Amino acid sequence: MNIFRFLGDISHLSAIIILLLKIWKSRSCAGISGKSQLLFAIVFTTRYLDLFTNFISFYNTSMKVVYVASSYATVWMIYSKFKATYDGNHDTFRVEFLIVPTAILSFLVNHDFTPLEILWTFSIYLESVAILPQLFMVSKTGEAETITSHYLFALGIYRTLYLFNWIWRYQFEEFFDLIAIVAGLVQTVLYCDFFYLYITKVLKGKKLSLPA
Amino acid sequence: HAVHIPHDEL
Repeated sequence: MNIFRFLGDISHLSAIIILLLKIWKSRSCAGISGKSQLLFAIVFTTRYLDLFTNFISFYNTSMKVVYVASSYATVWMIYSKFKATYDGNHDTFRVEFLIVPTAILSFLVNHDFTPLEILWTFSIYLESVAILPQLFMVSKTGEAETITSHYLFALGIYRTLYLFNWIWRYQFEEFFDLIAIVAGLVQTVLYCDFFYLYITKVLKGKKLSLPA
Repeated sequence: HAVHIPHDEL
């Protein structure tokens, strides 16, 4: 464990909690892409199948449980509890264009041709593009609530910090996982224009609005 | 193929 990975996990956890609280407190999931949340639930499910078979540490296991439980809770709030506030008309990204290519790629490029490893690889590839429906929805509605932009910032920063974690691990542990690194780079690049808008607008107290 | 180390990252 190193500071970058720890801060990355904290950032990821806070993004998940910000979203849960936003929906629960405001009793509304307006502006939130249910499709991205569905993809995140798939990402965590396919990545943490070794939850019971492969104990790394108490921290690792408890974080996995929290991630899986909170992602299902978020999907449940969007599609069940507060579905009346779900903005389906603007959440129209074709997720099959994300799921199918990443599934095929996970069969072609992986570390081990075993079910668990292919599912892990699929989860890594899917996570790198899972935010696209949400970013697409923000660009379609032309704006995002400030709390939603904080959620997106924390979520984007988490994988950016992981990039530094991989530099650290390459340097000091001679460990590197090219699949995770390349996917992490793609994931971070997808946030770049959002990061720009967040830093130039939201941090100056303005509302996040995209040029429609 | 070398036994792949278990993934220790979240």
